[in-house]
Amino acid sequence: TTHVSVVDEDGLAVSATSTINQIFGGAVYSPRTGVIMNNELSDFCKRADAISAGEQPPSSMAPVILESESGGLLVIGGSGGSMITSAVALAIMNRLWLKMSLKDAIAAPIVYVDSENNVKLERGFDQSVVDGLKALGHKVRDWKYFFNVVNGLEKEDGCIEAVSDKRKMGQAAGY
Amino acid sequence: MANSKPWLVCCCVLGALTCLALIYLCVSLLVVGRCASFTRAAVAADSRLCSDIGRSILLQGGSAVDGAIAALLCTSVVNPQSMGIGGGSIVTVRDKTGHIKVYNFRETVPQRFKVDLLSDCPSTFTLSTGSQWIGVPGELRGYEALHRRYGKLSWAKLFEPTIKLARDGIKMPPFLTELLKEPLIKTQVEHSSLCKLLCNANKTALGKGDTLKFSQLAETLEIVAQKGADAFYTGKIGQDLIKDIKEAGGTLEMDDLRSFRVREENAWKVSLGNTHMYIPPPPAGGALLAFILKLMKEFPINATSMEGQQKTQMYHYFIEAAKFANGQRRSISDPHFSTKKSAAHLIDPSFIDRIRRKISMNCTHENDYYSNVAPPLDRFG
Repeated sequence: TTHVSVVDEDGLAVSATSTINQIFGGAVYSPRTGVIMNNELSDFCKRADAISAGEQPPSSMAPVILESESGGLLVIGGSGGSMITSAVALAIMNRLWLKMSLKDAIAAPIVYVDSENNVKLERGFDQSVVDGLKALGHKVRDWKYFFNVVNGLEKEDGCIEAVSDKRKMGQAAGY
Repeated sequence: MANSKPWLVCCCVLGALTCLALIYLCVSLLVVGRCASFTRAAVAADSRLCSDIGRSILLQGGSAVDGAIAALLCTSVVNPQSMGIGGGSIVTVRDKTGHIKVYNFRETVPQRFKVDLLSDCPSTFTLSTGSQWIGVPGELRGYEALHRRYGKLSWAKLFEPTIKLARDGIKMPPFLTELLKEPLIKTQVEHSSLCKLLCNANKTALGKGDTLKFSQLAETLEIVAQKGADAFYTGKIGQDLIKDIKEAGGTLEMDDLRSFRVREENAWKVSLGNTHMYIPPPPAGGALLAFILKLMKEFPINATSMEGQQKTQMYHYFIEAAKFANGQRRSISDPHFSTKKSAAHLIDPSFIDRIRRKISMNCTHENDYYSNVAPPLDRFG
């Protein structure tokens, strides 16, 4: 999955999340067309009892746009399957309520709660937080596959800060 | 005395104009100087190359939608593991009047699909490979709808940079290079039809310094650029695609491509204090995101929350909110299929309030407390 945030000079803003689902989709390549096919139907797994023709599978994709009453705009979204929700939520919280810069808000380590409610902390958390969460009864587990990536941009008072997540070696551009 | 007056007026006007020019210059410099990055337009994509391509489209007079389409097409070459025209998207657009629309062209279930498909679902964390999982791709139909409504440059122009990249080839992108070192992914590539694209002559996955070429994709994109999305959905490209999918054991038919429709709908508006968030409705994950944020808004979180013990407390609340969100994951489904449960309650203040009262500040609970009894597997896309 990938996410692109764009704003133009006229004020049109686009928050786009696109996917072929898992890495290389279902690993089916069409040699006649050069297209790699998706494996989107696997998103129904354990989330539906039956499926119907024409139905779209459930998704974690959340390309969002936030407007502040002062006229500020935050165009943001992410990739990483189930991790999208936590990664984007934390980036928004970090920016809006903890007053981090957008760059720091996206770079900050995330906490992911997996489907079994185990807590997985991205590298970078203070040991005191890890210990504190364990003391509260949370099951903190090691995990190395943090595929979460958030890209976003913010426009406020004539300034645009655009940030592509370093986790995927991204970089934004503008003028 | 009478003769000196015009001079005086001229001097005053000149002086005033000079002052105004200086003020304008100072303000401009102040704005540029105070801005962290840009002042007019920007693109944040997954790679520098694709952000640059998006910017170049904007500089040529393209709209943000034009820039996004060009950046996404580019991403299908730079990060082919992530997305491409064989997939689908969800796009939220805010026009200059502030109206916000969602364009949903996520893949759909084809007319014919494996009857017991869901019994093929893995029970552990693994990649789901195989043609039975292919949904009807909506990507190009979505670009077409977006471009028709918001495009400023020609359709073909948006494809030019990516066609060149695909045809000439690019040095293996660093992130893809790292990914192909992962044993699980390397094996998947080397033992599937992807090897035709991503392996060298020795049938091993491409690595650092190798050139990545998409010659066939370049041809496909060239035709789509010239003839439009119909070439894919009703023309020769579609027929070729269906042939390949069938040869791989899949069930897609031309009718599936022909009948694909982009869904255009209003975004859901969610208030977070003095900020309004616009989310794509289900089957997108916006409602779960909003659910977590609305719950978190109920707690006293501010710039001091990252200090000392408060930090642990804040993450505890977040984890509790995420656990309740896990219990609500099954609420997200396609609303066009009415037998499924709606997700509207996830942003309903009374529901948020009820859940908020279930979150304690000093303990957590077993999974059933969060209605997380038959959790869906974690997905990594």
